[in-house]
Amino acid sequence: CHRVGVKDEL
Amino acid sequence: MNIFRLAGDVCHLVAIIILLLKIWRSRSCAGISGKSQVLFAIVFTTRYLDLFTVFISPYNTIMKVVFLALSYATVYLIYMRFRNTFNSENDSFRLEFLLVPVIGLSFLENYAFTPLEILWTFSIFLESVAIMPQLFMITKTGEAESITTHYLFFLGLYRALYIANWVWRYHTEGFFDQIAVVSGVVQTIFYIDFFYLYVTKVLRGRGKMTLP
Repeated sequence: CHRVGVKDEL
Repeated sequence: MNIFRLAGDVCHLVAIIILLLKIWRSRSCAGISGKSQVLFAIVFTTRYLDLFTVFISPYNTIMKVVFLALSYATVYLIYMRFRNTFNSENDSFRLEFLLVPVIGLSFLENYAFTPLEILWTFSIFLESVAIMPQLFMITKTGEAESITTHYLFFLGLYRALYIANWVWRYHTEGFFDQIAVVSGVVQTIFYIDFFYLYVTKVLRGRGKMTLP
């Protein structure tokens, strides 16, 4: 469920 | 967003501000590894390139900009403004021992073989070892000022809270980012020995932390 290009964590 | 994530980010911010204030108020960066701070600036720079490609939330954007600005300000204070107080002989960790494996690994193990994904992976791997020059410096000199240990304590707390955040996200959202989690756990392990010393020496004693 990992979306490439979208990292919401810092 | 959950309470562990938020608390983790706040601890990260507190750690960076503690270090910056320590250098600014004492007009000295004695005992601080400039190399670790350069590595953290590289970590933020390579990770937050997505500021230009995706918008996630105002919180996300503001925090990224703040972390970038503070990390560059720290490097500036160490290498420019207060460079005469910088103890470069004790900051002798060989960066190529970290950079070469980290660069190699980020090319081998990533979510997509694109420049942004490789740089993001590089930043995750690099963050997990970026504190090593600082820990090496403390081991070499055998002591750390208590303010430096508070800095390390908040950095370690930030990492521990991120692990709690991942456990929470795994159970509530089914979220699991294997690259971030594996390197995050590795990174947290580096702080365990330090945590022990912090509690036994700094909190129960006073002043400097000296190694046995």
